Amino acid sequence: VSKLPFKDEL
Amino acid sequence: MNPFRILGDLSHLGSILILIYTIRSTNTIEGISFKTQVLYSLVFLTRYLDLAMFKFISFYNTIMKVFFIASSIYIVILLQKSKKTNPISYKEMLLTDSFKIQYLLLGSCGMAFFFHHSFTPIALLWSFSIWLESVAILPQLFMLTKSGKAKSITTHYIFALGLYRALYIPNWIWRYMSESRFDKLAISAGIIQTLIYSDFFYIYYKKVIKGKGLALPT
Repeated sequence: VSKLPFKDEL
Repeated sequence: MNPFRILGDLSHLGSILILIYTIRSTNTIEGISFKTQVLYSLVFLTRYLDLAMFKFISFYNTIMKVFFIASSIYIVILLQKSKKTNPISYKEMLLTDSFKIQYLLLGSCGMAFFFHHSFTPIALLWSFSIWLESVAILPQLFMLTKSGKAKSITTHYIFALGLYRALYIPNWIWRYMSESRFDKLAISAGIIQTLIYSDFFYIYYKKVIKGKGLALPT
């Protein structure tokens, strides 16, 4: 599972 | 992008349009918390700093971010303008808008300090904005409890915002299953925020749908 931040969300 | 996210974003957009449309068409700001609107401006300004760094994610993403920053500042200006155009309404708003937001600001700073993806200014501000968004509606809900009555504008606005938050939860489940992605920080703060709205809707349901008027317990 990738734990990269949801920077693509608003 | 999955349907829950698109619908969630549209609902978020809708809430802002409802607010702007109502303030402009009725020339009243009654029932709207100035503090909550300032907090939202701060949320967008601290979260979307990546725009200034030209980190391009998608056309959709950029347009929406620019809209959220611009519209939140525009709402603050509209509310400020009513100081002159509608002084009675403005004074009444200031009197009921008495939530102490310094606790929310300090709390969000603290949470960002302990929970962040990396210890860089951008990541810390991003985390701060996530935590601040989760509680930014509190002055607005507090104002409703104090005044004891809810204008239909404010309830439409809060409903659209609550719907946006609720839709983000199935969106995260979808992303976990289809992309194997999981952002503990965004999800935890998002769940807190949704709980705050659920609590409001529960009280609203009990008081209004069951027909007693909105006099929320303090």
